[in-house]
Amino acid sequence: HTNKNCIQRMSRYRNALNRFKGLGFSKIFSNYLADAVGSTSSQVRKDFSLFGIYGSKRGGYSIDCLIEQLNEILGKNELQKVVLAGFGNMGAALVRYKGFSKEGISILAAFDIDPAKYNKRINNIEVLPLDRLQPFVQEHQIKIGILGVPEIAAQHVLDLMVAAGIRGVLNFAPIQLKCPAGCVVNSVTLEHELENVIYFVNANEKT
Amino acid sequence: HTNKNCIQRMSRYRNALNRFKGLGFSKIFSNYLADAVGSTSSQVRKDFSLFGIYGSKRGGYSIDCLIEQLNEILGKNELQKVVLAGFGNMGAALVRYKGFSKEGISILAAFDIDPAKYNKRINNIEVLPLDRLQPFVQEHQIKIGILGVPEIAAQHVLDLMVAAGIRGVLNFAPIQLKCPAGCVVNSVTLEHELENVIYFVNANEKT
Ligand SMILES: NC(=O)c1ccc[n+]([C@@H]2O[C@H](COP(=O)([O-])OP(=O)(O)OC[C@H]3O[C@@H](n4cnc5c(N)ncnc54)[C@H](O)[C@@H]3O)[C@@H](O)[C@H]2O)c1
Ligand SMILES: NC(=O)c1ccc[n+]([C@@H]2O[C@H](COP(=O)([O-])OP(=O)(O)OC[C@H]3O[C@@H](n4cnc5c(N)ncnc54)[C@H](O)[C@@H]3O)[C@@H](O)[C@H]2O)c1
Repeated sequence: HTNKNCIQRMSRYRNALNRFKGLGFSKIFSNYLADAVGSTSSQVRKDFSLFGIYGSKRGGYSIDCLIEQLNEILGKNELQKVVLAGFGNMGAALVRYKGFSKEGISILAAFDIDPAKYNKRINNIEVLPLDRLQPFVQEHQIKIGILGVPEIAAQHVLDLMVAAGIRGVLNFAPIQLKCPAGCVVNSVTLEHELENVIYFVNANEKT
Repeated sequence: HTNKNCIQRMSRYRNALNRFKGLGFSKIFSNYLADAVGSTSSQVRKDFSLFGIYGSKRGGYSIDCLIEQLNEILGKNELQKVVLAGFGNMGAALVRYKGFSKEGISILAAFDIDPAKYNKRINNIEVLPLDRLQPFVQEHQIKIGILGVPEIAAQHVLDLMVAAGIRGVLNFAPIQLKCPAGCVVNSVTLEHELENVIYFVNANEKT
Protein backbone atom coordinates (compact mmCIF):
# COMPACT_ATOMS: atom_id res chain seq x y z
CA HIS A 1 0.00 0.00 0.00
CA THR A 2 1.20 3.55 -0.57
CA ASN A 3 2.75 5.04 2.55
CA LYS A 4 5.23 7.85 3.18
CA ASN A 5 8.27 5.66 2.52
CA CYS A 6 6.84 4.47 -0.78
CA ILE A 7 6.23 8.03 -2.01
CA GLN A 8 9.72 9.03 -0.83
CA ARG A 9 11.08 6.28 -3.08
CA MET A 10 8.94 7.49 -6.00
CA SER A 11 10.51 10.96 -5.59
CA ARG A 12 13.96 9.39 -5.59
CA TYR A 13 13.18 7.23 -8.66
CA ARG A 14 12.05 10.37 -10.49
CA ASN A 15 15.28 12.22 -9.60
CA ALA A 16 17.39 9.28 -10.75
CA LEU A 17 15.41 8.89 -14.01
CA ASN A 18 15.93 12.59 -14.83
CA ARG A 19 19.65 12.07 -14.31
CA PHE A 20 19.69 8.97 -16.56
CA LYS A 21 17.72 10.86 -19.21
CA GLY A 22 20.26 13.70 -18.99
CA LEU A 23 22.99 11.12 -19.67
CA GLY A 24 21.21 10.02 -22.87
CA PHE A 25 19.57 6.78 -21.70
CA SER A 26 16.08 5.97 -23.02
CA LYS A 27 15.41 2.58 -21.35
CA ILE A 28 16.23 1.27 -17.92
CA PHE A 29 16.01 -2.04 -16.02
CA SER A 30 14.66 -2.12 -12.48
CA ASN A 31 18.02 -3.24 -11.02
CA TYR A 32 19.84 -0.16 -12.41
CA LEU A 33 17.16 2.12 -11.02
CA ALA A 34 17.29 0.28 -7.70
CA ASP A 35 21.06 0.73 -7.46
CA ALA A 36 20.77 4.44 -8.24
CA VAL A 37 18.51 5.06 -5.22
CA GLY A 38 19.73 2.43 -2.78
CA SER A 39 16.67 0.18 -3.16
CA THR A 40 16.15 -3.35 -4.56
CA SER A 41 14.80 -4.29 -7.99
CA SER A 42 11.88 -6.21 -6.41
CA GLN A 43 11.01 -3.08 -4.37
CA VAL A 44 11.10 -0.98 -7.58
CA ARG A 45 8.75 -3.41 -9.38
CA LYS A 46 6.46 -3.60 -6.34
CA ASP A 47 6.28 0.21 -6.01
CA PHE A 48 5.57 0.68 -9.71
CA SER A 49 2.93 -2.04 -9.80
CA LEU A 50 1.01 -0.18 -7.04
CA PHE A 51 0.54 2.59 -9.61
CA GLY A 52 -0.14 0.29 -12.54
CA ILE A 53 3.32 0.84 -14.04
CA TYR A 54 4.81 -2.21 -15.75
CA GLY A 55 7.95 -2.68 -17.85
CA SER A 56 8.73 -5.41 -20.37
CA LYS A 57 10.90 -8.36 -19.31
CA ARG A 58 13.29 -7.92 -22.23
CA GLY A 59 13.38 -4.16 -22.70
CA GLY A 60 12.93 -2.84 -19.15
CA TYR A 61 11.06 0.45 -18.71
CA SER A 62 10.88 3.43 -21.06
CA ILE A 63 12.47 6.34 -19.16
CA ASP A 64 10.25 8.98 -20.80
CA CYS A 65 7.16 6.96 -19.95
CA LEU A 66 8.22 6.51 -16.34
CA ILE A 67 9.02 10.21 -15.90
CA GLU A 68 5.62 11.15 -17.32
CA GLN A 69 3.80 8.78 -14.95
CA LEU A 70 5.86 9.90 -11.94
CA ASN A 71 5.28 13.57 -12.78
CA GLU A 72 1.55 12.84 -12.71
CA ILE A 73 1.73 10.90 -9.42
CA LEU A 74 3.88 13.54 -7.67
CA GLY A 75 1.83 16.52 -8.85
CA LYS A 76 4.56 17.91 -11.13
CA ASN A 77 2.16 18.82 -13.95
CA GLU A 78 0.69 21.81 -12.17
CA LEU A 79 2.08 24.60 -10.00
CA GLN A 80 1.88 23.64 -6.33
CA LYS A 81 0.98 26.75 -4.31
CA VAL A 82 2.21 26.87 -0.73
CA VAL A 83 1.98 29.31 2.22
CA LEU A 84 4.48 29.51 5.06
CA ALA A 85 3.77 30.49 8.66
CA GLY A 86 6.74 31.79 10.69
CA PHE A 87 9.32 33.96 8.96
CA GLY A 88 12.16 33.17 11.34
CA ASN A 89 15.50 31.46 10.67
CA MET A 90 14.01 28.39 9.04
CA GLY A 91 11.19 30.23 7.29
CA ALA A 92 13.55 32.79 5.75
CA ALA A 93 15.83 29.99 4.46
CA LEU A 94 12.86 28.25 2.82
CA VAL A 95 11.56 31.46 1.25
CA ARG A 96 14.97 32.32 -0.20
CA TYR A 97 15.51 28.87 -1.68
CA LYS A 98 15.37 28.80 -5.49
CA GLY A 99 15.22 24.97 -5.61
CA PHE A 100 11.48 24.75 -4.89
CA SER A 101 10.41 26.71 -7.97
CA LYS A 102 12.55 24.38 -10.15
CA GLU A 103 10.32 21.59 -8.81
CA GLY A 104 7.09 23.48 -9.53
CA ILE A 105 6.57 24.38 -5.86
CA SER A 106 5.91 28.05 -5.16
CA ILE A 107 5.68 29.71 -1.74
CA LEU A 108 3.19 32.52 -2.42
CA ALA A 109 3.31 34.30 0.94
CA ALA A 110 4.72 34.10 4.46
CA PHE A 111 2.79 34.95 7.65
CA ASP A 112 4.14 36.09 11.00
CA ILE A 113 3.03 37.82 14.22
CA ASP A 114 6.14 40.02 14.52
CA PRO A 115 5.45 43.44 12.89
CA ALA A 116 9.21 43.91 12.33
CA LYS A 117 8.97 41.21 9.65
CA TYR A 118 6.18 42.88 7.62
CA ASN A 119 6.69 44.86 4.42
CA LYS A 120 9.73 42.81 3.54
CA ARG A 121 9.79 41.33 0.08
CA ILE A 122 12.16 38.39 -0.28
CA ASN A 123 12.40 36.41 -3.53
CA ASN A 124 9.21 38.32 -4.48
CA ILE A 125 7.34 36.90 -1.46
CA GLU A 126 5.60 39.20 1.02
CA VAL A 127 5.55 38.71 4.79
CA LEU A 128 2.00 39.38 5.99
CA PRO A 129 0.27 39.51 9.41
CA LEU A 130 -1.11 36.16 10.57
CA ASP A 131 -4.72 37.42 10.47
CA ARG A 132 -4.37 37.69 6.69
CA LEU A 133 -3.72 33.93 6.38
CA GLN A 134 -7.37 32.84 6.11
CA PRO A 135 -8.45 35.34 3.40
CA PHE A 136 -5.21 34.74 1.44
CA VAL A 137 -5.58 30.93 1.50
CA GLN A 138 -9.23 31.15 0.43
CA GLU A 139 -8.60 33.70 -2.31
CA HIS A 140 -5.73 31.67 -3.85
CA GLN A 141 -7.28 28.21 -3.12
CA ILE A 142 -4.12 27.02 -1.36
CA LYS A 143 -4.04 23.43 -0.05
CA ILE A 144 -0.43 23.16 1.25
CA GLY A 145 1.21 24.92 4.20
CA ILE A 146 4.60 24.96 5.93
CA LEU A 147 4.91 25.46 9.70
CA GLY A 148 8.03 27.42 10.67
CA VAL A 149 6.68 28.71 13.97
CA PRO A 150 7.90 27.93 17.51
CA GLU A 151 6.64 24.75 19.23
CA ILE A 152 4.18 26.59 21.46
CA ALA A 153 2.41 28.16 18.46
CA ALA A 154 2.46 25.18 16.10
CA GLN A 155 -0.87 23.50 17.03
CA HIS A 156 -2.75 26.80 17.01
CA VAL A 157 -1.35 27.82 13.60
CA LEU A 158 -2.03 24.34 12.16
CA ASP A 159 -5.67 24.65 13.25
CA LEU A 160 -5.85 28.12 11.64
CA MET A 161 -4.47 26.70 8.39
CA VAL A 162 -6.92 23.79 8.31
CA ALA A 163 -9.86 26.10 9.12
CA ALA A 164 -8.78 28.26 6.14
CA GLY A 165 -8.78 25.25 3.77
CA ILE A 166 -5.22 23.90 3.95
CA ARG A 167 -5.20 20.07 3.59
CA GLY A 168 -1.52 19.19 3.97
CA VAL A 169 1.29 20.65 6.08
CA LEU A 170 5.06 20.26 6.27
CA ASN A 171 5.92 20.88 9.94
CA PHE A 172 9.33 21.77 11.39
CA ALA A 173 8.29 22.26 15.03
CA PRO A 174 9.62 19.33 17.11
CA ILE A 175 6.29 18.36 18.66
CA GLN A 176 3.58 15.81 17.93
CA LEU A 177 0.66 17.70 16.36
CA LYS A 178 -3.00 16.65 16.54
CA CYS A 179 -4.02 16.55 12.93
CA PRO A 180 -7.67 17.32 12.14
CA ALA A 181 -9.44 14.73 9.96
CA GLY A 182 -8.85 15.17 6.25
CA CYS A 183 -5.50 16.87 6.76
CA VAL A 184 -2.01 15.36 6.30
CA VAL A 185 0.90 16.46 8.49
CA ASN A 186 4.45 15.52 7.52
CA SER A 187 6.84 16.46 10.33
CA VAL A 188 10.55 16.89 9.67
CA THR A 189 12.25 16.93 13.07
CA LEU A 190 15.88 17.86 12.43
CA GLU A 191 16.84 16.91 15.99
CA HIS A 192 15.71 13.35 15.22
CA GLU A 193 17.49 13.33 11.85
CA LEU A 194 20.73 14.12 13.68
CA GLU A 195 19.96 11.53 16.39
CA ASN A 196 19.62 9.02 13.57
CA VAL A 197 23.11 9.82 12.29
CA ILE A 198 24.53 9.74 15.82
CA TYR A 199 22.97 6.33 16.52
CA PHE A 200 24.45 4.64 13.43
CA VAL A 201 27.86 6.27 13.87
CA ASN A 202 28.01 4.91 17.44
CA ALA A 203 26.65 1.50 16.33
CA ASN A 204 29.32 1.26 13.59
CA GLU A 205 32.05 2.11 16.08
CA LYS A 206 30.99 -0.71 18.37
CA THR A 207 31.13 -3.42 15.70
CA HIS B 1 16.53 -5.20 12.74
CA THR B 2 17.34 -1.59 13.54
CA ASN B 3 16.87 0.67 10.52
CA LYS B 4 16.32 4.40 10.09
CA ASN B 5 12.57 4.16 10.68
CA CYS B 6 13.08 2.21 13.90
CA ILE B 7 15.50 4.81 15.30
CA GLN B 8 13.12 7.60 14.23
CA ARG B 9 10.46 5.90 16.35
CA MET B 10 12.86 5.61 19.29
CA SER B 11 13.41 9.38 19.09
CA ARG B 12 9.66 9.93 19.07
CA TYR B 13 9.11 7.54 22.00
CA ARG B 14 11.72 9.47 23.98
CA ASN B 15 10.02 12.81 23.24
CA ALA B 16 6.64 11.42 24.25
CA LEU B 17 8.05 9.85 27.46
CA ASN B 18 9.58 13.19 28.49
CA ARG B 19 6.18 14.80 27.99
CA PHE B 20 4.43 12.10 30.08
CA LYS B 21 7.08 12.47 32.80
CA GLY B 22 6.48 16.23 32.78
CA LEU B 23 2.77 15.50 33.36
CA GLY B 24 3.62 13.46 36.46
CA PHE B 25 3.26 9.90 35.08
CA SER B 26 5.75 7.28 36.32
CA LYS B 27 4.52 4.18 34.46
CA ILE B 28 3.17 3.69 30.97
CA PHE B 29 1.60 0.90 28.90
CA SER B 30 2.75 0.29 25.32
CA ASN B 31 -0.65 1.24 23.89
CA TYR B 32 -0.56 4.74 25.45
CA LEU B 33 2.96 5.28 24.14
CA ALA B 34 1.92 3.97 20.72
CA ASP B 35 -1.02 6.39 20.57
CA ALA B 36 1.23 9.32 21.54
CA VAL B 37 3.52 8.78 18.53
CA GLY B 38 1.10 7.35 15.98
CA SER B 39 2.46 3.79 16.20
CA THR B 40 0.96 0.46 17.39
CA SER B 41 1.53 -1.24 20.74
CA SER B 42 2.99 -4.32 19.02
CA GLN B 43 5.44 -2.06 17.14
CA VAL B 44 6.46 -0.42 20.45
CA ARG B 45 7.08 -3.82 22.08
CA LYS B 46 8.96 -5.05 19.00
CA ASP B 47 11.17 -1.94 18.87
CA PHE B 48 11.95 -2.12 22.59
CA SER B 49 12.71 -5.85 22.49
CA LEU B 50 15.39 -5.16 19.80
CA PHE B 51 17.21 -3.22 22.51
CA GLY B 52 16.49 -5.69 25.32
CA ILE B 53 13.85 -3.43 26.89
CA TYR B 54 10.91 -5.28 28.45
CA GLY B 55 7.98 -4.09 30.57
CA SER B 56 5.81 -6.09 32.94
CA LYS B 57 2.42 -7.33 31.76
CA ARG B 58 0.57 -5.81 34.72
CA GLY B 59 2.55 -2.66 35.40
CA GLY B 60 3.69 -1.62 31.94
CA TYR B 61 7.04 0.16 31.64
CA SER B 62 8.78 2.45 34.13
CA ILE B 63 9.05 5.86 32.44
CA ASP B 64 12.32 6.78 34.17
CA CYS B 65 13.85 3.48 33.18
CA LEU B 66 12.77 3.85 29.54
CA ILE B 67 14.10 7.42 29.32
CA GLU B 68 17.44 6.30 30.75
CA GLN B 69 17.74 3.46 28.22
CA LEU B 70 16.65 5.65 25.29
CA ASN B 71 19.11 8.39 26.33
CA GLU B 72 21.85 5.78 26.18
CA ILE B 73 20.73 4.41 22.78
CA LEU B 74 20.36 7.88 21.21
CA GLY B 75 23.67 9.22 22.50
CA LYS B 76 22.09 11.72 24.90
CA ASN B 77 24.55 11.06 27.73
CA GLU B 78 27.43 12.86 26.11
CA LEU B 79 27.81 16.07 24.11
CA GLN B 80 27.52 15.36 20.38
CA LYS B 81 29.98 17.59 18.52
CA VAL B 82 29.07 18.54 14.96
CA VAL B 83 30.61 20.63 12.15
CA LEU B 84 28.66 22.31 9.36
CA ALA B 85 29.83 22.93 5.79
CA GLY B 86 28.08 25.74 3.88
CA PHE B 87 27.06 28.87 5.79
CA GLY B 88 24.27 29.86 3.39
CA ASN B 89 20.51 30.19 4.03
CA MET B 90 20.11 26.72 5.47
CA GLY B 91 23.45 26.64 7.28
CA ALA B 92 22.80 29.97 8.98
CA ALA B 93 19.36 28.78 10.16
CA LEU B 94 20.90 25.63 11.66
CA VAL B 95 23.72 27.54 13.38
CA ARG B 96 21.28 30.04 14.92
CA TYR B 97 18.93 27.35 16.24
CA LYS B 98 18.97 27.01 20.04
CA GLY B 99 17.03 23.72 19.96
CA PHE B 100 20.05 21.55 19.16
CA SER B 101 21.97 22.44 22.31
CA LYS B 102 18.89 21.54 24.39
CA GLU B 103 19.27 18.06 22.88
CA GLY B 104 23.00 17.86 23.64
CA ILE B 105 23.97 18.53 20.03
CA SER B 106 26.52 21.29 19.52
CA ILE B 107 27.67 22.76 16.18
CA LEU B 108 31.27 23.73 16.98
CA ALA B 109 32.18 25.48 13.71
CA ALA B 110 30.93 26.24 10.20
CA PHE B 111 33.06 26.10 7.04
CA ASP B 112 32.57 27.96 3.77
CA ILE B 113 34.51 28.99 0.62
CA ASP B 114 33.08 32.54 0.51
CA PRO B 115 35.47 34.94 2.31
CA ALA B 116 32.56 37.33 2.95
CA LYS B 117 31.27 34.78 5.48
CA TYR B 118 34.49 34.58 7.55
CA ASN B 119 35.08 36.36 10.86
CA LYS B 120 31.39 36.21 11.66
CA ARG B 121 30.49 34.80 15.06
CA ILE B 122 26.92 33.59 15.30
CA ASN B 123 25.58 31.89 18.44
CA ASN B 124 29.29 31.71 19.43
CA ILE B 125 30.14 29.70 16.33
CA GLU B 126 32.89 30.82 13.95
CA VAL B 127 32.72 30.59 10.16
CA LEU B 128 36.10 29.31 8.92
CA PRO B 129 37.66 28.67 5.49
CA LEU B 130 37.04 25.17 4.12
CA ASP B 131 40.76 24.29 4.24
CA ARG B 132 40.57 24.50 8.03
CA LEU B 133 37.98 21.66 8.15
CA GLN B 134 40.45 18.78 8.31
CA PRO B 135 42.67 20.13 11.13
CA PHE B 136 39.60 21.28 13.10
CA VAL B 137 37.86 17.87 12.83
CA GLN B 138 41.03 16.03 13.87
CA GLU B 139 41.82 18.37 16.75
CA HIS B 140 38.29 18.13 18.23
CA GLN B 141 37.74 14.42 17.29
CA ILE B 142 34.46 15.23 15.52
CA LYS B 143 32.48 12.33 14.00
CA ILE B 144 29.31 14.12 12.75
CA GLY B 145 28.94 16.63 9.90
CA ILE B 146 26.12 18.59 8.25
CA LEU B 147 26.19 19.37 4.52
CA GLY B 148 24.63 22.75 3.70
CA VAL B 149 26.51 23.28 0.45
CA PRO B 150 25.12 23.47 -3.10
CA GLU B 151 24.49 20.21 -5.00
CA ILE B 152 27.58 20.56 -7.17
CA ALA B 153 29.88 20.76 -4.14
CA ALA B 154 28.20 18.15 -1.93
CA GLN B 155 30.10 15.01 -3.00
CA HIS B 156 33.47 16.77 -2.82
CA VAL B 157 32.78 18.19 0.65
CA LEU B 158 31.47 14.83 1.90
CA ASP B 159 34.71 13.19 0.74
CA LEU B 160 36.72 15.91 2.55
CA MET B 161 34.73 15.28 5.74
CA VAL B 162 35.23 11.53 5.61
CA ALA B 163 38.96 11.93 4.89
CA ALA B 164 39.16 14.16 7.99
CA GLY B 165 37.52 11.51 10.21
CA ILE B 166 33.79 12.29 10.02
CA ARG B 167 31.70 9.06 10.17
CA GLY B 168 28.13 10.33 9.81
CA VAL B 169 26.59 13.18 7.82
CA LEU B 170 23.20 14.90 7.67
CA ASN B 171 22.87 16.08 4.06
CA PHE B 172 20.50 18.74 2.71
CA ALA B 173 21.70 18.76 -0.92
CA PRO B 174 19.03 17.13 -3.14
CA ILE B 175 21.34 14.61 -4.79
CA GLN B 176 22.23 10.96 -4.24
CA LEU B 177 25.68 10.92 -2.61
CA LYS B 178 28.19 8.08 -2.90
CA CYS B 179 28.96 7.24 0.67
CA PRO B 180 32.42 5.88 1.44
CA ALA B 181 32.49 2.64 3.46
CA GLY B 182 32.17 3.11 7.20
CA CYS B 183 30.26 6.38 6.84
CA VAL B 184 26.51 6.96 7.26
CA VAL B 185 24.69 9.59 5.17
CA ASN B 186 21.17 10.65 6.17
CA SER B 187 19.72 12.88 3.44
CA VAL B 188 16.81 15.20 4.18
CA THR B 189 15.45 16.34 0.81
CA LEU B 190 12.91 19.05 1.57
CA GLU B 191 11.64 18.95 -2.03
CA HIS B 192 10.66 15.31 -1.47
CA GLU B 193 9.11 16.07 1.92
CA LEU B 194 6.82 18.59 0.19
CA GLU B 195 6.10 16.13 -2.67
CA ASN B 196 5.01 13.69 0.01
CA VAL B 197 2.48 16.18 1.39
CA ILE B 198 1.29 17.06 -2.12
CA TYR B 199 0.76 13.39 -3.02
CA PHE B 200 -1.43 12.62 0.00
CA VAL B 201 -3.42 15.85 -0.31
CA ASN B 202 -4.23 14.96 -3.93
CA ALA B 203 -4.93 11.32 -3.02
CA ASN B 204 -7.35 12.40 -0.26
CA GLU B 205 -9.15 14.72 -2.66
CA LYS B 206 -9.74 11.89 -5.10
CA THR B 207 -11.37 9.55 -2.57
N1 LIG C 1 16.27 26.87 12.60
C1 LIG C 1 16.51 25.59 12.55
O1 LIG C 1 17.53 25.17 12.04
C2 LIG C 1 15.53 24.58 13.11
C3 LIG C 1 15.98 23.28 13.33
C4 LIG C 1 15.08 22.36 13.87
C5 LIG C 1 13.77 22.72 14.16
N2 LIG C 1 13.34 23.98 13.94
C6 LIG C 1 11.97 24.32 14.26
O2 LIG C 1 11.43 25.14 13.24
C7 LIG C 1 10.58 26.14 13.83
C8 LIG C 1 11.09 27.49 13.44
O3 LIG C 1 12.40 27.64 13.93
P1 LIG C 1 13.25 28.96 13.73
O4 LIG C 1 14.65 28.66 14.06
O5 LIG C 1 12.94 29.53 12.38
O6 LIG C 1 12.60 29.89 14.86
P2 LIG C 1 12.58 31.47 14.95
O7 LIG C 1 12.31 31.82 16.35
O8 LIG C 1 13.79 32.01 14.28
O9 LIG C 1 11.32 31.88 14.04
C9 LIG C 1 10.01 31.69 14.43
C10 LIG C 1 9.14 32.72 13.72
O10 LIG C 1 7.77 32.42 13.99
C11 LIG C 1 7.11 33.63 14.32
N3 LIG C 1 5.93 33.28 15.11
C12 LIG C 1 5.85 33.04 16.44
N4 LIG C 1 4.58 32.73 16.79
C13 LIG C 1 3.87 32.78 15.64
C14 LIG C 1 2.49 32.57 15.34
N5 LIG C 1 1.58 32.26 16.29
N6 LIG C 1 2.08 32.72 14.07
C15 LIG C 1 2.96 33.06 13.09
N7 LIG C 1 4.27 33.28 13.32
C16 LIG C 1 4.71 33.13 14.58
C17 LIG C 1 8.13 34.49 15.03
O11 LIG C 1 7.79 35.84 15.00
C18 LIG C 1 9.40 34.15 14.22
O12 LIG C 1 9.53 35.01 13.11
C19 LIG C 1 10.60 25.88 15.34
O13 LIG C 1 9.51 25.10 15.72
C20 LIG C 1 11.88 25.10 15.54
O14 LIG C 1 11.82 24.26 16.67
C21 LIG C 1 14.22 24.93 13.42
N1 LIG D 1 17.41 26.83 1.89
C1 LIG D 1 16.53 25.87 1.88
O1 LIG D 1 15.44 26.05 2.36
C2 LIG D 1 16.81 24.53 1.25
C3 LIG D 1 15.75 23.69 0.98
C4 LIG D 1 16.01 22.45 0.39
C5 LIG D 1 17.31 22.08 0.09
N2 LIG D 1 18.34 22.90 0.36
C6 LIG D 1 19.69 22.46 0.04
O2 LIG D 1 20.58 22.81 1.08
C7 LIG D 1 21.83 23.21 0.53
C8 LIG D 1 22.13 24.61 1.00
O3 LIG D 1 21.12 25.47 0.53
P1 LIG D 1 21.12 27.04 0.81
O4 LIG D 1 19.78 27.56 0.49
O5 LIG D 1 21.65 27.26 2.17
O6 LIG D 1 22.17 27.51 -0.27
P2 LIG D 1 23.04 28.84 -0.27
O7 LIG D 1 23.47 29.07 -1.66
O8 LIG D 1 22.31 29.91 0.44
O9 LIG D 1 24.30 28.46 0.63
C9 LIG D 1 25.31 27.61 0.23
C10 LIG D 1 26.59 27.98 0.97
O10 LIG D 1 27.58 27.00 0.67
C11 LIG D 1 28.79 27.66 0.39
N3 LIG D 1 29.61 26.80 -0.45
C12 LIG D 1 29.55 26.63 -1.80
N4 LIG D 1 30.46 25.69 -2.17
C13 LIG D 1 31.08 25.28 -1.05
C14 LIG D 1 32.12 24.36 -0.78
N5 LIG D 1 32.72 23.65 -1.75
N6 LIG D 1 32.51 24.18 0.50
C15 LIG D 1 31.97 24.90 1.51
N7 LIG D 1 30.98 25.80 1.32
C16 LIG D 1 30.55 25.98 0.07
C17 LIG D 1 28.40 28.99 -0.27
O11 LIG D 1 29.45 29.94 -0.17
C18 LIG D 1 27.15 29.35 0.56
O12 LIG D 1 27.51 30.08 1.70
C19 LIG D 1 21.71 23.09 -0.99
O13 LIG D 1 22.21 21.87 -1.42
C20 LIG D 1 20.22 23.14 -1.22
O14 LIG D 1 19.83 22.46 -2.39
C21 LIG D 1 18.12 24.13 0.93
